[in-house]
Amino acid sequence: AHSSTLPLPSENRDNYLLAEKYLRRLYGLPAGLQGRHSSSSAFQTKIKEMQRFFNLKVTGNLDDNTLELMKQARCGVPDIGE
Amino acid sequence: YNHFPRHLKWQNNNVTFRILNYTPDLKKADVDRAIRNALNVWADVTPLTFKKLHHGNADIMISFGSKEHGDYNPFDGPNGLLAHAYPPGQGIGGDTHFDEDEQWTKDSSAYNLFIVAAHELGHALGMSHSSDPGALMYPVYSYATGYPLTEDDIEGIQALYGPNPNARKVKPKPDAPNKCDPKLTFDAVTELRGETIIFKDRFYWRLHPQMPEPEQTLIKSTWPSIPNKVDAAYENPEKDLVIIFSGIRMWALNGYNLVDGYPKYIHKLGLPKSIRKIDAAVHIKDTGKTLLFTDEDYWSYDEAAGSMDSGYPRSIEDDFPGMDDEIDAAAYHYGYLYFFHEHIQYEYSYTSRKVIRILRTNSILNC
Repeated sequence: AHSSTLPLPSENRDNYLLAEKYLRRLYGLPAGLQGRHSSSSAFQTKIKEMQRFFNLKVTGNLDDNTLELMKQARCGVPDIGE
Repeated sequence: YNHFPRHLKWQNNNVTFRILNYTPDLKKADVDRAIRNALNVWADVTPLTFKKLHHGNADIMISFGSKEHGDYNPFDGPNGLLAHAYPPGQGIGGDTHFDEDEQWTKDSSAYNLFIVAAHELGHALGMSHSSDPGALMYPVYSYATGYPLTEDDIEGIQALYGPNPNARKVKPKPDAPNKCDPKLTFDAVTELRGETIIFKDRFYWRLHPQMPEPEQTLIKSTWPSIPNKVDAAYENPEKDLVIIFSGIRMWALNGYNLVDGYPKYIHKLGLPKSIRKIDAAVHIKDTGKTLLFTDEDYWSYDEAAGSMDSGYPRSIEDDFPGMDDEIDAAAYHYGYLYFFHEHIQYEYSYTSRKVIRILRTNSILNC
């Protein structure tokens, strides 16, 4: 069941879906039902992992810089090092 | 640099590859050359050799495909994901796939096949992604000319295969500068609409009041046509312009966009032809003057008049007591000039005309 109480504004939703797809693909965010709030721990954990890798401010939130980087053209291999 | 788990690598240094199909974006010969040159990048610094097969199963099978292309790891149409490759191993191991929905080119007008191939073949040889923004194995695409590997890339691949016994002389790019290196010096400092931009080598740090962590980026990934080395920079807030100096040329930025009509020669400002480089530049908002520092002297440019003030150059040491050395970079905040020289910055009170404090250059980077 989705736990969202308020519908996300469409642009936020698009950004959220883009981030979810990015993290699922390149950071192993588990697929399947998740809390739709970005505060869900798995989502935040993976965002932090990505922010740490790219030397961004580690907030766990989908801030502008993080989103901007997610939109850049890149290689499809996950960023998981050793 | 990073490797894949268990440092996956080819057990045999003689690796085979095969190009299964070709993109219509380029001539077949251009694709062949791009792939061969990309392989040579790694062969030059390792004992690896690459033999091309025209049929049968090769270690590295190279192909172009769009969306779902047979490995349940679909591409995503134009932009986004450009290509991917698999670490060394049997079967799909080593295989390298390019997204056919991208526009592949030999230059910088779209995605350069050689650069993407060199990166992907790094994966096919055992390299995972690097967090060094200047490294070839950094995950985000960035067009760059010259030798593609950094010291970080070479260190990584040689950790797997060792060096090339017949090493060809290569000139790797230096790694990204470490912001907390106590010996760090700056090339240039400027404001840009409330952010502070610090140039160092091929990179710049972007500081924003709401970003405690500076963000390091390749100059060329933001401004492809600006040189990899910036000597000086300043912001003229009245005109909402940032002027960037490199050698005898200067560029103007409006925000992150290059202004048409640049580069121009610095001599247009009224500097004599003998001046070949500006060390530092700073705009004093309270006077409307821009100070340009060259060696032991400095000049004063009147922005409103668009001309150099008379009576210059003057001696830095005479006019800025306590500053008896050349200046790498300069900034001005609320009546204080900040002169950066090597790993020290001098806080100079413009009104009381004296150095009132010295700091480490990289204290501005939270170090």
